Amino acid sequence: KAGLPSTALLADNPTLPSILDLAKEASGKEVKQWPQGYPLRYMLKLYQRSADPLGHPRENRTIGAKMVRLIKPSANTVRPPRGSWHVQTLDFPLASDQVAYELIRATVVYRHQLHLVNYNLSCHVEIWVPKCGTKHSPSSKSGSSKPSPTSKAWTEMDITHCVQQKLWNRKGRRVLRLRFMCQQQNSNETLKLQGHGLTSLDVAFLLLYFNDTDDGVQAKLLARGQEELIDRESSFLVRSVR
Amino acid sequence: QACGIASDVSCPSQEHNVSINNQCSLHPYEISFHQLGWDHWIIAPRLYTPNYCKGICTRILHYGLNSPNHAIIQSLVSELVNHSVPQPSCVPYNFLPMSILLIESDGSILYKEYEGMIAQSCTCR
Repeated sequence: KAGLPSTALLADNPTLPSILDLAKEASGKEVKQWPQGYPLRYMLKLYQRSADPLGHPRENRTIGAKMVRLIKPSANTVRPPRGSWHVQTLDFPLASDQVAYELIRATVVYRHQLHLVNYNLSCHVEIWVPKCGTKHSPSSKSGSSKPSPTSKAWTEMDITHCVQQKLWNRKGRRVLRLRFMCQQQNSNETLKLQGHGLTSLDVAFLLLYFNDTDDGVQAKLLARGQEELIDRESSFLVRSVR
Repeated sequence: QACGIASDVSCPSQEHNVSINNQCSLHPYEISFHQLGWDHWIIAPRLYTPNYCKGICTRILHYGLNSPNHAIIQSLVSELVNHSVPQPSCVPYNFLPMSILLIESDGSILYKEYEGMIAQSCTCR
C-alpha cells in the first residue's frame, strides 16, 4: 500500500480533503465486500452520466449534488404473510456527516415487479415513519423531475420530505424503516415464499443526495454578520437620536 | 542589474544556466488507483491524472506564472543578499475537481466530487 501521511497528521488537520480521511479509513479496513448487481450498475450509470472516463465532472451533469450515497438495508426481515401480501421490513441506517454536507434529496429505488419461480409479484414500499404515509403504486417515472436510470423492473420514489422533516435532524442513531410489500398479480391466493432467498435479494436501496454546506455555512455566517451589523447600526441610530 | 528583473533584458550568465524547459511548468502525470493501493475501495475512474509542477523559479518569472511580486523579491534576496533564503518554489496554482465512485467501509456506494484533485497550472511562490 502506498505510504499514507501518518494518521496523527490526518487527525490534526481536519480540513484535509476527505479523500485522505477515506484513504486512511479504507487502508485500515478492508471493505466488507465489493458491491454487485443492480445497485452497482445504478451507481456506475450515475457516475458515467456525471463524469468523463478520467473523472472530470461533466459540465452538463444533472444530479444537482456534490455527493450521492447509495445505502443498502442493514436489516431485511420477512414478516409473516398477511393474506395475499408478502411483507418485508428493511432498515436503512442514516449515518451522516451533517456538519459538512446538507441533505438536498432522498429517494428509494425498489423493485416494483418481482418474478420468482412460480410467482409474478407486483410490489411497492411504504415508509415506516409516523405521518409520512407514502403508498405508491408501481410507476416507471420517479417522483423527481430528473430521469432516473432505473430499469423497467425498478422504480425511484422521492422521499425527501419524509427524511428531511421526520428523521434527518433527530439526535442519536437514525434508521429509516421501509415496508416492502408484494402481491401476486391477478390473484388473491396466500403467498408461500419461504426458500426464495428474498432476504438476500436486492429489493430496494436508498439514495441520499448532498451538497457541501461550505457555501451554506458561508451564507449563514454572512447573514449572521449582517444581522449583528444591523443591530449595532440600529442601536447607534437610537443613540444619535438621543 | 536591470537584466535580472525585466524579462526582456536577459543577463548573459542567466542564459546559460536556466533554459526554457527547466523553468517552472506543469508536467502531465497519470497513475492508476491500483498503484496507490486504493483500488479495493475506488470503483471509478481507474486512472487519475494529478499532474505536477516542476522547474526553477528564476528571477525572470515568465508571464502567466501568476507569481506575486514577493516571488521576484525572494529570488533576488536568495541570489544577491542571503543564499540561505531559498529560491521561490514551483507549485500548483489552479486545480480541477474530480468525481470518484467509491465503496465505504459499511458497503455503501458513494459518488463524490472532490475539489483540488488535478493541478491545472503552476506558479512560483
